[in-house]
Amino acid sequence: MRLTQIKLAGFKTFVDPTTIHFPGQRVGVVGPNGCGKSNVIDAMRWVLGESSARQLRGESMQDVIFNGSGTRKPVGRASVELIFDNSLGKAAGQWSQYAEIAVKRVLHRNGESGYYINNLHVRRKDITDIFLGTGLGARAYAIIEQGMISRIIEARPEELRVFLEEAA
Amino acid sequence: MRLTQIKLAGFKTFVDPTTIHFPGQRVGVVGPNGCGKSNVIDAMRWVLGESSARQLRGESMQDVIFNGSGTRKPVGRASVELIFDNSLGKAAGQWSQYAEIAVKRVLHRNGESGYYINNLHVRRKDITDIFLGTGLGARAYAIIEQGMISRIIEARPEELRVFLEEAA
Amino acid sequence: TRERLQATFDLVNQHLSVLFPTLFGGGQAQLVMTGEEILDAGVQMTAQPPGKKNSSIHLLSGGEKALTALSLVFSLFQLNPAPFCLLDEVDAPLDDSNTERFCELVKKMSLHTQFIYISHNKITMEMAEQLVGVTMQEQGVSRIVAVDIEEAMRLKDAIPV
Amino acid sequence: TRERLQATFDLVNQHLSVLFPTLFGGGQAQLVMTGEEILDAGVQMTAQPPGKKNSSIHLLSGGEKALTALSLVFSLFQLNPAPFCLLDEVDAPLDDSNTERFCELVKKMSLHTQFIYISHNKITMEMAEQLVGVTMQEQGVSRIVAVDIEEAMRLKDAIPV
Ligand SMILES: Nc1ncnc2c1ncn2[C@@H]1O[C@H](COP(=O)(O)OP(=O)(O)OP(=O)(O)O)[C@@H](O)[C@H]1O
Ligand SMILES: Nc1ncnc2c1ncn2[C@@H]1O[C@H](COP(=O)(O)OP(=O)(O)OP(=O)(O)O)[C@@H](O)[C@H]1O
Ligand SMILES: [Mg+2]
Ligand SMILES: [Mg+2]
Repeated sequence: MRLTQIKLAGFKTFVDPTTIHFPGQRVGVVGPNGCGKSNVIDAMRWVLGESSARQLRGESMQDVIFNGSGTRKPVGRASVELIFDNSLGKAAGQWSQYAEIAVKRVLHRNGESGYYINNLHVRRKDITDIFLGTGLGARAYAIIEQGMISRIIEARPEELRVFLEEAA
Repeated sequence: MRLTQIKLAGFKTFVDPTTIHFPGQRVGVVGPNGCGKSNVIDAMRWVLGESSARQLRGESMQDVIFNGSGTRKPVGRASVELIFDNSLGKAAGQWSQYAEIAVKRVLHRNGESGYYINNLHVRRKDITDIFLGTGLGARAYAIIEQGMISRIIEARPEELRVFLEEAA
Repeated sequence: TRERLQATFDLVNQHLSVLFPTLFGGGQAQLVMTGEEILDAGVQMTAQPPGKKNSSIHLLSGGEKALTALSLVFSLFQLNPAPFCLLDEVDAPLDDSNTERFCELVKKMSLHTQFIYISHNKITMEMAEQLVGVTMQEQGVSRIVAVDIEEAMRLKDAIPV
Repeated sequence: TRERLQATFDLVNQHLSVLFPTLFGGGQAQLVMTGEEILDAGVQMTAQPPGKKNSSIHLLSGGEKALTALSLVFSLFQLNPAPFCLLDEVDAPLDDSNTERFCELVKKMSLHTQFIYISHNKITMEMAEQLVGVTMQEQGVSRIVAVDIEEAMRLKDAIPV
């Protein structure tokens, strides 16, 4: 299941609809401090079902919606869509026969929210189920965010054991 | 009180007697990972009276004594000496009239240890007293070690308040 | 369950025994339990870069600690490899020779896994098949631009305001 | 004592109001108390880089957090400036434009304070009056060598074993 695109709108600093294509096996993301690189990582975590605002550096889930800048007003809705190439049929369950799988999450400032697979409204569980057996479970080690490395270094023995349990 | 030299012997990776001169106001220290740069910082903390092994990345105070390498046996003694130019007479107390002040600390593997000022055996308190009013107190912000910046970022409100109290 | 945790523990150590020397160009690392009973013991890492005799990882340098943690992260990743792996500035504390070994390992792993990584490091950027530039011409608003390696190096330091 | 802590708190905020905009090229930062009574309230930092509307520092980027913490550290330093200041890789997460502002501040502060700093960053190395190279030709044994900027840049990546 190769990741081919990500589309963001209203998500953190990506207020305008933005599409990033990933044709390669090794993609480097570069730019100055604070320009939005880690926000792209947050977007991927979020659309894959992240339920903890702290893991996204926020205090509440609404913190992912673009909240304004010197030149722009806040917006009312954040959406992120990941598009996977599933031509090898690796996706689990009812989606295995689709050549392309689009996973989408939307959040409105009024609290309305939803998950979608190929534009069909689904539950969060359906999102995480797609990735069963593909190592993209909630706390798998596929996403190594800024600061995780130092957290591992500083981890006490009880904490390091939790890391191991989550991977087991 | 300008720092003019540091001399190390048997301290962590500085097993051979080494002198570093500091003629400039801005001195850059460079080298690959693990070559000993932060060990120089540890040496300065140590000679100025650091009493916590954890602050020096060790589990016990003996951890600062060179404990061997692929090609060398461990040694039995660590010593660090800092030499200050005191021609402006800024040092406090009985040392104010010396043009040069040498602060030295020695630790033997058998536990024998000592502090020296201008080769006179003194107590740890005499070392910290020299720097009274010069901002080099135990937890002053004159030494910013690797990782301190992230600790401040991660600090909870109670911890940040402790930082403030220590500086007060 | 005890068997599952023990099996995971042993598998991670198998991966570590390969990945740590790969990243460090030698040396060894292991997970060890701090007690008898795996279900309530803690887990610690011991690691020795080539030629060094330290026991605890606490004495290691900033770059050595980061590379050690990375070998553990990649070992955990290997337990159940996802189709892609996202790395956010994991190479920041590494000097050039450690960065080169890190890049060699990522190139090897990218035969089966898609890597998307954020970095300020030119060596890491050079191994990319594609470079995505993120800019902030307008205060607080991100935009994407495709870049090549020279543009990427200028971009990473562009004045964002 | 309450008066002393309050006085320290206010002084740090005075320094922050100068140092934060200096390092960021704009914006503002303050310490705030989380409660009424200073003796048992916690202390938090609010910080807004130029053009950004965030409230909490948690949403800031890695580089922005580091620069914010550095402005606090320098503010605390100013309360009782020592004759020297030792910095260990504080510029590691900074891009070039933030690094340049950091260097300008250090140059200014070095009129009265001796700075000894460890860095892998070429810009930071270029402002040094003296460069000390640390090498490890022999495994696990440190040696010192005086270097110029070109040698320093080669040295920092020399294969240590
Ligand atoms: N909901 C939001 N609305 C607007 N801006 C936001 C929102 N959430 C976060 N931000 C801004 O995003 C910025 C952080 O972006 P990000 O972490 O992606 O930077 P980065 O490119 O990774 O930088 P660095 O190289 O320093 O790590 C912060 O300045 C923050 O104010
Ligand atoms: N008592 C000791 N005897 C021998 N070696 C020691 C001792 N204490 C620490 N070391 C070694 O010192 C090394 C760490 O050195 P240091 O932290 O100064 O590196 P550094 O130059 O700051 O590197 P980096 O750029 O990665 O931060 C470790 O490899 C550790 O094994
Ligand atoms: Mg970032
Ligand atoms: Mg170091």
